[in-house]
Amino acid sequence: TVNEKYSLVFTEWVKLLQKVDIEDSVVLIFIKQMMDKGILSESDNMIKFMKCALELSVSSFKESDPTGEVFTAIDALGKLIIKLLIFQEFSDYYRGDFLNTIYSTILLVFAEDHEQETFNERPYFRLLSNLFYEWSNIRGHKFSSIKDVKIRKELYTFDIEFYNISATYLHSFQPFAFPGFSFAWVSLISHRMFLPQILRLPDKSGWEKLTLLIIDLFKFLDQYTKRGIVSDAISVVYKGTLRVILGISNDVPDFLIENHYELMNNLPATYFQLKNVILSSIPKKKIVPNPYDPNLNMADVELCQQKPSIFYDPVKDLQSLKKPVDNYLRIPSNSLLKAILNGLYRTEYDVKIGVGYDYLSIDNKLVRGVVLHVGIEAGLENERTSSSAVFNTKSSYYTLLYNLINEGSTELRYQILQVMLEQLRYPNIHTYWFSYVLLNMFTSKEFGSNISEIQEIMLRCLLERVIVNKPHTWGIIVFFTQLLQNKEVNILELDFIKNIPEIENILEQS
Amino acid sequence: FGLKALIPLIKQDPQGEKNGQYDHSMTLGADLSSMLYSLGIPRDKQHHRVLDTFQSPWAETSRSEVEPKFSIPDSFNNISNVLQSNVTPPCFDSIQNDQQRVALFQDETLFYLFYKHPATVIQELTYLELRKRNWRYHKTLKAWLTKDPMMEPIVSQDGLSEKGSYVFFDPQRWEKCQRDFLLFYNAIM
Amino acid sequence: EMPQSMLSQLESSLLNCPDSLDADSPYLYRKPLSLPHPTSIFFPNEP
Repeated sequence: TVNEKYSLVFTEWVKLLQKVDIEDSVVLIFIKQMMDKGILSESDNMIKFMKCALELSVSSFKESDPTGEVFTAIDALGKLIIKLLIFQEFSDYYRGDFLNTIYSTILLVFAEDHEQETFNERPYFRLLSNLFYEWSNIRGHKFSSIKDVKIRKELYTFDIEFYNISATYLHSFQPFAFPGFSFAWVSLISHRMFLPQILRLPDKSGWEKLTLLIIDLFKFLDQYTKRGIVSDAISVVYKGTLRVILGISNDVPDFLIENHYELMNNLPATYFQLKNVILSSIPKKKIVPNPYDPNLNMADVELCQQKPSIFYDPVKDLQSLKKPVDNYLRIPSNSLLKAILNGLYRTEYDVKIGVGYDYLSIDNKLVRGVVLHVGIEAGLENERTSSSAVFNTKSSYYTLLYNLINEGSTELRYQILQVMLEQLRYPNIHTYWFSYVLLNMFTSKEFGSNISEIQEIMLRCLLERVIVNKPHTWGIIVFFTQLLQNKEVNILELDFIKNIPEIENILEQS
Repeated sequence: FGLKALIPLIKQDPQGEKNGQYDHSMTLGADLSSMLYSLGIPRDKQHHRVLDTFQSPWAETSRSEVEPKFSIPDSFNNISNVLQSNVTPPCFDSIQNDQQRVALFQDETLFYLFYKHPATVIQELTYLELRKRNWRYHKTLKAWLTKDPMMEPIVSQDGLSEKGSYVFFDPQRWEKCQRDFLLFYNAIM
Repeated sequence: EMPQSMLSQLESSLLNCPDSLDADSPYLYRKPLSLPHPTSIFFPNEP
């Protein structure tokens, strides 16, 4: 049969690579012969051959002595794919199509195997790991190891696509779809030959796809982080996630900084420490004043005038709220306020396990989008005109947030205040402006009888961020200090504080 | 949405955790020092990239170092006459023919080849050469030693051992070190 | 809730989790420096 023939050819390939170096000319001759016989040159045959080779390699893994060399066939397959990716004459079709075809074929074989009792993720992990390894090796110094100038140029141009196509397929392999591959998947998105590369592609070209992968992971965790005892497996996935995010925070903090909005939109609501890890990221080479210094004043910190970079503009998510919000910022009006308020309510409950709640009736993503958009606009205005235009309780930026809180339900207050506190990050104009807004709101006389609830919710959101293990964000610490030191409201005298001894205790100690 | 909701977190009531509250490892989190340390943040009191040598998302599956990205400039490949070899890359295939080449190597080169290529011709060749240079191989310690020229050992009454000062080559630290030692003659070869 | 079949698959994935050895560089044929030779059983047998 055709399959039997292909099996023989692939077995010969594996044997060949055990006898000669991969750079030996015999290897290229073997590949050429495969092409001449139509095995690799015709798309249908190529798919059949790859399918057969992969199935054979996986069987070989399963049957091998686990203490010996189990990946011989898989490694050989990886080498073949890379050779073809680099050296084929891509005249009739395009290198990207070839890579897509390869990944699709792998996915097909994998998907069928995944449903079997005998499924083992390791050979598939190994194959993808090898592809990343091989590509990482040849791309060094702008693909200088490739002698042929034409091919070198093509590969250099293709580099970004290699990672984006790979990321697209990793998205297909995600834990929701293939739970039997979950741990291999987390290992792949954090692979040393994938993650740092996709993070560092020119013009941040890999960031969008990488964010998507991290969101896949967060959504999976969110779905299965229930109240009570979390399953061991999910707990382990969480630990791995935390470790990976710590690695990113160390190497490329800008990724977490600039994508914090989308990450916050999808982070499970009870993951307070991971939230702090993400939001505590500081741009490299920035020297940040000691947040515990009681004499620190953000007005004196030069960094607090700088606008933070944002990769994904939240205005894209505002949908029908964009116009009313932008119009309100230009000329505030009650009707616009009502339109915005109404637009924030969901049509169905959102099941969201949080601390103290199990569902939300307000669109958290829209709230975050609106608040961040207002902050961005305030930052722009600060630069365009003057700080007195925005550090002003009469400015439309302030009054919009003020009115939404004043008129809104308890839940809306919670969501807005929580999202505002998310903006208290490293020293920048958003941290500074939102601190100003929050402090003014806390001590405001304008809220009337609503003030008590608003103060309590603000403290609740703040304490969520400080009672947890470190790290704690710079902006949160500084704001907390300002709040504790403020002369207008004695926090310890507030009724709702006195009624909860545990909280009173913490605040007394602080 | 108020402060009362935080009480189970503050109390960290283990009973509360079982009664359907929160998994504290995810809410309150944990002290991250050991996780950061296992990641190599910081390392040698300095800030280093960690993702380029990231072994695995879990410390438990990071049992071994992984090969990072590296490139070898062309000029480093195919260097002729490495290890006194006419053939490139070098090879050692014959005990008779290759003994003279091995005699030209420094001690460290011999140790390197001995430990790096078990059960091969070169392991045997380096063994023979080191012996010629008065090094002896200790069967249990799996390490090479030679007499300290400054001290004469004291032979035991039964003639089966001697106590003295020796220079050992430590393959873990890759250096020679002096030690006082009780040497049993049947332990060395 | 996670269906039982999914939980089994997830736990199986945990059991088979790839480690750093799986992620290491693929096995490559390289001409060995030296031919095999029977050496003393006392010599180290792992490089």
